[in-house]
Amino acid sequence: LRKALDDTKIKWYPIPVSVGIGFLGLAQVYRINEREKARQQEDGLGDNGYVNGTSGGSDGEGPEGSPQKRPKIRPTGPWQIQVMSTLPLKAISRLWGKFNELQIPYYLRVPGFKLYSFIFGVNLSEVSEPDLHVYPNLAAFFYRTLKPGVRPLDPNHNALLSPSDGRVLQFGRIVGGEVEQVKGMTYSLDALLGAHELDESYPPKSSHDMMPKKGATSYREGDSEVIKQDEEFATVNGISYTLPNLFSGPHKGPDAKTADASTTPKPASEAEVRAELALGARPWYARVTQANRTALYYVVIYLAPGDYHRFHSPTAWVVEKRRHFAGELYSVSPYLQRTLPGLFTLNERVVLMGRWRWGFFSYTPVGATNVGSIKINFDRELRTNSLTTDTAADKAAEQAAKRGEPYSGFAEATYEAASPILHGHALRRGEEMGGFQLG
Amino acid sequence: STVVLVFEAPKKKRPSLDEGWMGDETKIKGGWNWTVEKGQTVKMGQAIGFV
Repeated sequence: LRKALDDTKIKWYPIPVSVGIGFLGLAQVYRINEREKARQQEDGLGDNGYVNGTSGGSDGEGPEGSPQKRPKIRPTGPWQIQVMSTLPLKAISRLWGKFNELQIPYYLRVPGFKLYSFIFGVNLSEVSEPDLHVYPNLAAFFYRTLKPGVRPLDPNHNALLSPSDGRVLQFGRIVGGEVEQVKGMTYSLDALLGAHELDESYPPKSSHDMMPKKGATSYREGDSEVIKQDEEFATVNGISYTLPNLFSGPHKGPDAKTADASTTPKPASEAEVRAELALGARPWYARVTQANRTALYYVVIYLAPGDYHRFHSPTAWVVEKRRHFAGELYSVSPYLQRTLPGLFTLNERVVLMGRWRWGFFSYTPVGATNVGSIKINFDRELRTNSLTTDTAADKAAEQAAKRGEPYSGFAEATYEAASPILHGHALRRGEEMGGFQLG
Repeated sequence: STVVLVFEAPKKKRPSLDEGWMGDETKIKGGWNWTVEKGQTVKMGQAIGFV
């Protein structure tokens, strides 16, 4: 090879300048075309990272004639995020899961788990199984249980409990449907939980009572008379509408007594109310709050790798429905939460929605690259971080595009069959709900 | 991994002027109260807030 390199004569020929310019011009045109295509595709994306309308052809065909797929959203941010967005994170996560299910040799288990515990701060005295040889692999150790009594529940029954071990990253009140992420990054509630469509389940059937009452779903004219007095839920475009099922009793405010019947608009009919609400006169998160007496709050809890990774019910509540967003699996480390806006709306997550004593309640475990599998104990059909689920989501997006409808970005299931009386799955405070598993 | 809770809870009730409220925020009672700080480590079962 050296001889060939040394002895071969290199002869340079001049290329006409016009050919060079033409080549560079073509390359530039190609790049611009690709960029424009990508931009058009992004214009069709919603906050949840999926198509809001059809893109790439109304027949559901992609730009290259391939079936329409959920386009992968490219997050903006520093180079680390740009690099991360090019990686097949879900495939890596699944591979990581398989790797951690490999059986560890018997004599390496104790030193291995002790090293892991030392690095990530696991308190081994709390682990239910004192003999670490019992755990065949890291996945089993990661999903360990604790000794009974090491996590006593707060005695105050009006308190909301921490569902798991972790660190409180952010909490506060939701104003205008915006949830604040770490360091002031905000994202919309719709993007996190999914856009709400008007149905019989929302607003909750009874906010103050876990047991739905007979006839509570009907619109009552009396409610209109009361609600129009409320500043928060006054008339919309001249039509006064009701907030069905939000009140457990008649309004006792002083304004209701002194209302002048001559100046009050005529109560809207049920059809008008439904039409108005369907048009999105008010966002759903505004509709769930009870006439300015309640507000929506949020809290974000981060589970470090060494933490106990099962989660429990933070209060007594009824889960009415589940929404599974088969998104990406970025890391959810505090660093990435600071640098990647809307991280929780990109990642795969399971939104459990229902009601508690005070009204609406939702619980959302968000997956990450290392812990992509979310398990819900009372939902055997749920499969997260699964190739099958991804394919099904792609198919759903394709079918929605064919119908010319927007793809919601999630697969929904209801738990109404769990209890015909409660219309959902009831959970006690502190009851184990599920957990995060490796990969 | 992360858990996000979004829930509805009563607002704090500010007393009316008739009830003698003179702008003292500490007199505002009821409603939702947080018992945690940002960055605080919590254990399962610990209260993070109460009504």
